[in-house]
Amino acid sequence: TQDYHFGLEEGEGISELFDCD
Amino acid sequence: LPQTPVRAAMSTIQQLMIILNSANDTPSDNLLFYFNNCTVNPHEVIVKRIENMGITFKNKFAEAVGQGCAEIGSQRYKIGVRLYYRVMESLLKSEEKRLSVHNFSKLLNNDIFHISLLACALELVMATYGTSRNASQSMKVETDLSFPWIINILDLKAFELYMIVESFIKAEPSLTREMIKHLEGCEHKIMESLAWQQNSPLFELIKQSKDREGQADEPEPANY
Repeated sequence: TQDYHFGLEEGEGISELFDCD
Repeated sequence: LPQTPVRAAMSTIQQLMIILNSANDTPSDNLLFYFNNCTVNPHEVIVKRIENMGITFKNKFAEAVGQGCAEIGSQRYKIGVRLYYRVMESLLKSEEKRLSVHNFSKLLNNDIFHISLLACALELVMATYGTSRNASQSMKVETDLSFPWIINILDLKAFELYMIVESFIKAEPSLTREMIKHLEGCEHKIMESLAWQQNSPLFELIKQSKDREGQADEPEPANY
């Protein structure tokens, strides 16, 4: 996965992305 | 041996098979544990959705590729569902560790989360087999099944798929370089054009963030 540009910030995950935190 | 397009496609398919050989067609015990921990148990709705989407996928696949290949569509869908459950479990494990939360009721009862996760898994399966199909041209294709076909038939907004891709890649370390490159390509297509189409949820998010910024700029009322 080293080529992939991860853009999520620290503390941002699937729960925050789908407003379910 | 030199890597030819067919050989590269075959190795990706083999990798997918290896990943999914031990995966389940139905939610694993770990997933059932998470479902049972939810305030509202999502198990039945999840299984029903997979059934309904299966019918849609198979019909659309047969329409696109030819009725004679309906069974192939059925197989593709089955593989996609295995990957969907496998990545869901991995996502929940990492969220559990990150947030020290065990009740994922809101997330697991969120339709968009499930449909985007399933669409991402199916897109990967379609892309993996699609390259081999192109290489062998063995099937009559009425419609191009490459991205964004899958989000159109599942009635998913492009930006909704975009939201899951990075977490999907993080959650599934066995993805090959080709698979990751493909998903990244989908992300680029979405951000370059598809996310800016009418009714895209992106516009609402931009508005919300502007509103939040606007509130931040307003001086606080004296009574604060």
